[in-house]
Amino acid sequence: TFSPSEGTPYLTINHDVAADLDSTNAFEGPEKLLEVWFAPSAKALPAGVKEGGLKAVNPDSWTPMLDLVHCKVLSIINSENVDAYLLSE
Amino acid sequence: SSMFVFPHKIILKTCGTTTLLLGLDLMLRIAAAEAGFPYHNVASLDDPKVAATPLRVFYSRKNFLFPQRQRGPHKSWRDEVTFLDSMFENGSAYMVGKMNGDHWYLYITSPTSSLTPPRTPTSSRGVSPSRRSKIPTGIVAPFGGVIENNEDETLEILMTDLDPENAKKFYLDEAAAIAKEKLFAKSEANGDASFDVFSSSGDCDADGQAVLPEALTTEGHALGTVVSEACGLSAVYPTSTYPDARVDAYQFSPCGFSANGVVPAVAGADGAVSKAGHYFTVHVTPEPQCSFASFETNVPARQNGRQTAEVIEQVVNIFRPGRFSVTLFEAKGALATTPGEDADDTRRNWGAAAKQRMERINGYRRVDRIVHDFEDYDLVFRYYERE
Repeated sequence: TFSPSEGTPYLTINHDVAADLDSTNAFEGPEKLLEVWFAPSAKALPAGVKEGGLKAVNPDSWTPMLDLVHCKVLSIINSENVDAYLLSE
Repeated sequence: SSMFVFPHKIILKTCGTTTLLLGLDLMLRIAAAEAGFPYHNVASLDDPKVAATPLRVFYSRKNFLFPQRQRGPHKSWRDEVTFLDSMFENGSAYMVGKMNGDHWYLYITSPTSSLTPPRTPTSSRGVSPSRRSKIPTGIVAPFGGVIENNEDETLEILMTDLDPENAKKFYLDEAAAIAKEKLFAKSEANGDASFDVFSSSGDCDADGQAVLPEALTTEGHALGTVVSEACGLSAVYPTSTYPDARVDAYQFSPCGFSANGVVPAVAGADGAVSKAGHYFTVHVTPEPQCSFASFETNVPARQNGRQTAEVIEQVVNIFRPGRFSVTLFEAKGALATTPGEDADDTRRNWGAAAKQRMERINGYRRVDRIVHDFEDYDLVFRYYERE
C-alpha cells in the first residue's frame, strides 16, 4: 500500500469511469469557468466551518453536483492546500 | 473539465455541452451543509434550499463556437446572466473584446454587498426558483468583505485555430504511437530484461518481439502523461524548479486532452515559499473545425520573478494558435514590496515593464488591450493574432 508522506500530492484514479470513456461527440472547445469564494483565504474561515473547509467535504459528496453538470470524476490529485479533480467531458 | 477545491473556494471549469450552472445550487448547499459555511437564505440548515453565502462569485467564458448546441441556461449569455441574477444579489455582467470577433464574458458579484444587512431568512418551500429570494453575497463578518489573499493572480490563455500539426499530438492514435516509440526506446536503453514493462509479463508476439502491455498504450491517464511530456506541457512548471509539482493528464478517445497540475510550493525571489495552493489546468479540443486549447494558472508570475509573458510564449508555442486571448486577473495590492519601498512605485515600474513585455509575444501581433478596474481586482484582457 502506498502511503504518501504529509504534504506530498498523491493521485487517485477512478478506473470505473476512466476505462471506457468515449468523447466522440465532444465538439465545443471554449469552457465555462465558475469560481466561488466563501472566505477571503484558507486562513480566514468563518467560525463554525469544519477544519479544512471545502477540502473536508467527502469527494463522493460532489458526485451528485457533478451529475447535474454532466461530468464524472476521472482522478484526483490531493495536496495540502488544494485538491484537483480531473473530470470527464 | 476540471475542479479545484480549496478550503475557502471552489473552481469548476467545464467543457463541451456541460451544464455547469445547474450545479451551482447544490454546490452552495454542500458548502453550507457539509463544510459548515454560513447561510442566510433560509431559517434552518435542514431546509433543502439551504445555500452557503458566497463572498464572491466569478463566472466567465469565451464566446461559444456553436452556441445553438448548448443546453440549459448556457444557450446564450443573456440566459446565463438571467440565471445568475436570479440567484445572487449585486451581480454585474460584462462583455470584453470585439463583438464581431473573439470576445469574452464575465459575471462578477460585488463584495460591497457586505455592507447590506442580510435579508430576513424566509422559507423557500413551495416557492418557484424564479421567485425565491436571492442569495446575498459578500456577507463575511467578522472579517470583512474584501478578498485579502494578496497573492491572488489568475492567468488564462484561450487559443483557437490551433496549428494542425501540433494538434495531432492530442489524438489517441498519435499519442499511442508516441507511447510505443518511447517505451521501445526505453527498453533498448535499459535492455529488455531489465525493463519491467517487458520483464513483468515476458510476452512476445509471433516474431519474438516484446508485446507492450495494452494499458500503457491505450489507457487515458498513461497516454496523458506521454502527451504532457511530448507536447512540452510538463516543461511549463518543471519538477527541476518545482520539485513537488504533480501533473495528472488524460488523453481522451478518439481525441481531446485534459491536464491538471498542482504546484504545492512556489519559491519567491526573496526565498520565501508560498503554499497557497497553486494549480494549472489545460484543456484541448484538437478537431480542425473547432480547435481550441486553454491554459489557466494561479502560480504567481511576479513572485518568482518569472514574467507572465514567458509563460504565455511557452504555452502558445505548444499549440501555435491562429489567435488567442489572455486574461490576467490580479487582486489589488498583490505586489510584494521590500521594506521601505513604495508599493505604488513598485507597481508602476513592474507594471510598465510587464506591459511592454506582453506587447511582444513572438510571432503574434497584439490586437486589443482592454483594462477593467474592479473594486478589488484589476483585469487586463489582451487579444493576439498570428503575424
